[in-house]
Amino acid sequence: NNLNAFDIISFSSGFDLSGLFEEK
Amino acid sequence: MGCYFSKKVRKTPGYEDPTVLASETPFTVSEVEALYELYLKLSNSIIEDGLIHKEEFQLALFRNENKKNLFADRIFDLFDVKRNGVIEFGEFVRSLGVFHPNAPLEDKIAFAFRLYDLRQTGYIEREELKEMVLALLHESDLVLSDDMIESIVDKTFKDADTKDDGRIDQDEWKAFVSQHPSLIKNMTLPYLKDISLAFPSFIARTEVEESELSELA
Repeated sequence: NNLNAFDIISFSSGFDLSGLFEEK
Repeated sequence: MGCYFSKKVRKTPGYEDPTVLASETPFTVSEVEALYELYLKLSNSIIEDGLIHKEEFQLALFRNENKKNLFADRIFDLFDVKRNGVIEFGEFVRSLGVFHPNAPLEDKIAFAFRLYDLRQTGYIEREELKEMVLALLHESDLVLSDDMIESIVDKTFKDADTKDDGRIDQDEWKAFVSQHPSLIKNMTLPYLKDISLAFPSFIARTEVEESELSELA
């Protein structure tokens, strides 16, 4: 397989900082 | 010089001059001011003390202050440069600056390395890598057998750990990222390219020098 462990990790929601910019 | 930061704007305990922050980051003064408006919202969402606590960070990211996430924890800890349990305004702007599309690639690569160096040993170790993969699987619907996980971690380590000493150092990480640029795609937030235009409600409440306004026109 060609899956890279770091690429898999990058799917984590914890990496998505866009929530910081959403109007609350 | 115009009065580009209004006296009517509250100053948080860790407040820093936007001109200084702009000089140290890819942001303009008006973008730092927009970030301050955002910072005020985030830092008063649960505890009204003008500082971003971990629960407030998690609430912003996940709309849930109690959600546990290994990577959000690590990002919070890296933003909290002073290690005092809160993200101050200067820490917020300088850290977000690394995620700016115009930030130096080296800064992004170094930040990602520190993110993955869970135990802060100066190396990414195999056990840390496996722990991160397991954490991702735990929060997602993706199911992989233990054999597959071992195989993926082994393969990644074999490719990245070129010195074959069982750990990935910063030089190996840089070389690995240069071969796999997608590894740092999370380190760029397009939102930051022009935050004052993307979030006009923030900038509308700040006062900006006329010269900067004319630049935006």
